[in-house]
Amino acid sequence: EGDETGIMDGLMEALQSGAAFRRK
Amino acid sequence: KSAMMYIQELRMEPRDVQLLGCLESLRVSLNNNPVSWVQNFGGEGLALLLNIMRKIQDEKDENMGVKCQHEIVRCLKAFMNNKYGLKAMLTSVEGIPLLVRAVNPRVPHMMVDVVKLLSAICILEQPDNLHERVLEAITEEAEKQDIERFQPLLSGMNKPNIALKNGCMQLINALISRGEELDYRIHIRSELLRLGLRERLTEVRTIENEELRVQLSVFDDQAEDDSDEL
Repeated sequence: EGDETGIMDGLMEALQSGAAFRRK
Repeated sequence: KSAMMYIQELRMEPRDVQLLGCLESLRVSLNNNPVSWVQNFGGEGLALLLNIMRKIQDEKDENMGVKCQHEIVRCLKAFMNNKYGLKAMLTSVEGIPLLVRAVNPRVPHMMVDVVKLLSAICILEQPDNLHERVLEAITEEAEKQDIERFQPLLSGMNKPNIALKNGCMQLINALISRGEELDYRIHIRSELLRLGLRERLTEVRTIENEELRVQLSVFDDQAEDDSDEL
């Protein structure tokens, strides 16, 4: 179950750091 | 308490203090138990939470209702923090629209949590185009309220609460960045600027805050990239 949890936490962190917006 | 005990308690439709106590305890359980516990709470638990949320929103109770609604938002975040819960929430027809209905600038502390949740939903890779579902819900809710669709976000930007300004900027950036078409991104940005975002940004740029600085630079960089592409 380890990698199945913390999804929202991870997304929120990526939003906050700006990493979520970096163009691929 | 087991997941089933919460389901039974929520089925009784408790009110006010009793409901708030149940929700606070449920949030702790959802956060601290393994995914199997969340699965036991399952679709029925989610449907009960969403049903209570809708009723609270319809009642427009400014005091206890707001506290309970905020606690439901926190429960939903905990519920969605794993693949199972996230899928269940995204499969539900009412999930996103009810979250959008909770974007209420008159309750800034709850609005912060809601806009951050919606931003996270927007940037999910799977399923595709969740930002479109969020935008559609925002548009439909604004039509019901007979207001401009981004007015609640602009009102949030106008509050002194820095966390709220930051959350609103995150949602704006998430909605714009997920658009694959240049026309879409330019349209959304123009609509926001026309509605007053330009003036709000002038004010926000004077605030010294690292988190806000990140969001402002994302907004500016994307606008610049799109301008070049245009």
